[in-house]
Amino acid sequence: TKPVTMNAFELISRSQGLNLSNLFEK
Amino acid sequence: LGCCDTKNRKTPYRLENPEIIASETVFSVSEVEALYELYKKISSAVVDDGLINKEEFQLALFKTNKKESIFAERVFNLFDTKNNGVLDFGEFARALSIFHPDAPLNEKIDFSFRLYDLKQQGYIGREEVKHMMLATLAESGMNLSDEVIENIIDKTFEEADTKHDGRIDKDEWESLVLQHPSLLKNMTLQYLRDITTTFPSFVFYSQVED
Repeated sequence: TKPVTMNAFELISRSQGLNLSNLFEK
Repeated sequence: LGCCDTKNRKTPYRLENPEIIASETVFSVSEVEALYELYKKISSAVVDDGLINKEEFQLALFKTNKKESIFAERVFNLFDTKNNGVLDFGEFARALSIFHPDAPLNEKIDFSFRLYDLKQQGYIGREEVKHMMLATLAESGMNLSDEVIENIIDKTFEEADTKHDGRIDKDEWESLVLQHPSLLKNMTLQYLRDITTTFPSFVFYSQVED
């Protein structure tokens, strides 16, 4: 199996709640 | 003095002078005014009182007020610098200024650190990281075993916690994000560069002349 290389914060930063660009979507 | 007693405020919310906001942020006066068009839209979604409450913020983020997110809550609380449960336009504009492509990097690093410091203890602890990982995984419907999650956290702390005290402090966070700039991707909103073209109607309400 492939070794885990992902940083925990990389995963966390994918959260929709952290994507403020949604504020600008019409 | 009673000047800032928001609980007993009788007069309707008055817009803060755009020129003052512009002088304290990376926005021009026109951009502040355009941003106000977005603010008006968000702040009138549930209660048209000229303020953004948590429900309106979540609605704007997720297009539904049913969804709960620890991150949306944390972002809201960081925007809410007066700590009164609502965002006035000054708070909204000053916070979004940090997300502008031209905002200083140290402001983005500082905001992102406070974002992840869920318990506001001045450091990011292992438990907080696990809590945030579990929330993100649940949100995305992704399934990872506890072993894999612990493994990812171990690796992250091995790299980030250079002082080996089980905590990621502000200096360690800064070093980590400088090594991994992608961690600050969410801290920049390209939309803010084009805010005057996205909300051109601001010119009809503009208080300033070009």
